[in-house]
Amino acid sequence: AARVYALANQKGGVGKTTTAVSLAAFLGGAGVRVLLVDMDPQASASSSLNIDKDSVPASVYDVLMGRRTLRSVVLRNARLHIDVAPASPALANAEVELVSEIGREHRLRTALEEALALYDYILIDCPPSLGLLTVNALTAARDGAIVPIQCEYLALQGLGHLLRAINLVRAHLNPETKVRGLLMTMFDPRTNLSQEVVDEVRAHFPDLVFGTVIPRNVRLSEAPSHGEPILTYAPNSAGAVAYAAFAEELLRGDDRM
Amino acid sequence: AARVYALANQKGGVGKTTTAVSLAAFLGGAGVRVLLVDMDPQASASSSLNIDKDSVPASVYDVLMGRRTLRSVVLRNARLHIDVAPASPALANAEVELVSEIGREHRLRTALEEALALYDYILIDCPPSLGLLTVNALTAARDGAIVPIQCEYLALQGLGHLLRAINLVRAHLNPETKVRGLLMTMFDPRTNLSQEVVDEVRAHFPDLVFGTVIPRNVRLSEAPSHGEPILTYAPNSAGAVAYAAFAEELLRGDDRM
Ligand SMILES: Nc1ncnc2c1ncn2[C@@H]1O[C@H](COP(=O)(O)OP(=O)(O)OP(=O)(O)O)[C@@H](O)[C@H]1O
Ligand SMILES: Nc1ncnc2c1ncn2[C@@H]1O[C@H](COP(=O)(O)OP(=O)(O)OP(=O)(O)O)[C@@H](O)[C@H]1O
Ligand SMILES: [Mg+2]
Ligand SMILES: [Mg+2]
Repeated sequence: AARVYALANQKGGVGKTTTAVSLAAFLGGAGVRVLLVDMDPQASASSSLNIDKDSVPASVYDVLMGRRTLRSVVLRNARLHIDVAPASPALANAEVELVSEIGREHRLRTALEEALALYDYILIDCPPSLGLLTVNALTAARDGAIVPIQCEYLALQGLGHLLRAINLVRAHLNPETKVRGLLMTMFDPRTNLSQEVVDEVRAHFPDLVFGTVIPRNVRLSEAPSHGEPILTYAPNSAGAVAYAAFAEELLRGDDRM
Repeated sequence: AARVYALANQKGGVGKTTTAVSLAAFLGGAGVRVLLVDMDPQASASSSLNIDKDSVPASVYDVLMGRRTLRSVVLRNARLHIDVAPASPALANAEVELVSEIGREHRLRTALEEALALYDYILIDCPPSLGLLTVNALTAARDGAIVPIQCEYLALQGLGHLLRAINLVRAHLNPETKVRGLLMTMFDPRTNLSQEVVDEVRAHFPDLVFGTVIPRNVRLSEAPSHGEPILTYAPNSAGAVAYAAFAEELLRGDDRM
């Protein structure tokens, strides 16, 4: 059955979407069956893959509201060999609309059940908050959260908060919820700060930090404007090399290589 | 009476906190009476100024819940000549706790009334979402929103969404709500993308974009780890020069210079 991961961190701009999209593309390129679920109303993952969030016929929002099955909203990206369940701006309303629904935190987990046999990996991109959308993703993520951590001081501040939230989800919603790993991103060798942040995270969570460190690389910020993942936009860039290494590290750690 | 601005953008990591803290410090240094209100549960603005979010006796959360007056939670930063109303992680609960309260969107606006006569500028740092905390900030911001926009493709995608949300707040909650201006941030001359993004925003919103463009500057990401604003951490850096120019542009535009 599929491994299900949530890309989660309530700190904004740390590389959740970039990691979800890059990882999905490398796994798909390696012949792995991948579904990318976009749970962010900003639909960054969708637009990174050239999907127009304002014109999709149906999205993850319709799935959460119980009007559509997951498979009915999935779009196939034949070039990258991956499937995408797109987001739409309406997702922002789900938090309010579901507030008094019983089992509102389990909607995504239930909807994903039909997909578990169809995929090897399901990656869920989360918005920068710990609201209902992220809680749904953490509840659905049977194999845990992959937490991108920007190598900057402010990104460190929220880590404790996130880990407490993951513990709450594990205690009340999904006993399998855990942290699969912490991925250091936007490492900038020009400043000592990046190394200090990496050292601090490694010191506090020695067993959780992935070996791969993603460097700051301007090609990664350019790729979405071309509607492509780094794999096809700039395959020889430092960003592509790092994410290829990360995909391998994840597969190896999951005994899938 | 005070000018009240919200630093808002639901896209994460675009420079809301950096702008709020930098601007507050430059205005305070110019002899302007400034209150910085931290509405983000991550408390990035508070920790950027060396305030330990986990040990503050009271925070903006207590003010929103009606247990404290705003003035009773304000901390004075004598060195920078500014006041700070700190955040705490409990703020994350306010969204849920206030969901069925009448007038829940006006809590901050009401709490700030006692402060209008005491300050020249009140700056409100928002979390990366369009939930109740940001709606409170937009409702309180009599003079509008200052919207930092990172010079990257993904940061452009959410702009329409934010402007629609601001229109909704103006229609239903605060007829004065508007966009004070769009501030381009993290401009990186090494890539064409930055200039393309600036050109696109200027083409769409010619009257809204501030003339000052904030460059990507590693000193800005280092400053928070020293608990200092760029003004005192690296006063001659490109980041400090740009934010000083921005403070002047804002004061001049407000007829306060
Ligand atoms: N390693 C990197 N080097 C350079 N730029 C990067 C890198 N990773 C991501 N970026 C760029 O930084 C910005 C933030 O990244 P991204 O949008 O993936 O973060 P996020 O955590 O998903 O943000 P949000 O919190 O808004 O969802 C984007 O413009 C992206 O293109
Ligand atoms: N002009 C700049 N150059 C380089 N780094 C910057 C610049 N502005 C901000 N940063 C750094 O980029 C990161 C994101 O900035 P910041 O935290 O201010 O954004 P934000 O919009 O407040 O994020 P969030 O959405 O999480 O609240 C921080 O680590 C900050 O130190
Ligand atoms: Mg994202
Ligand atoms: Mg912030």
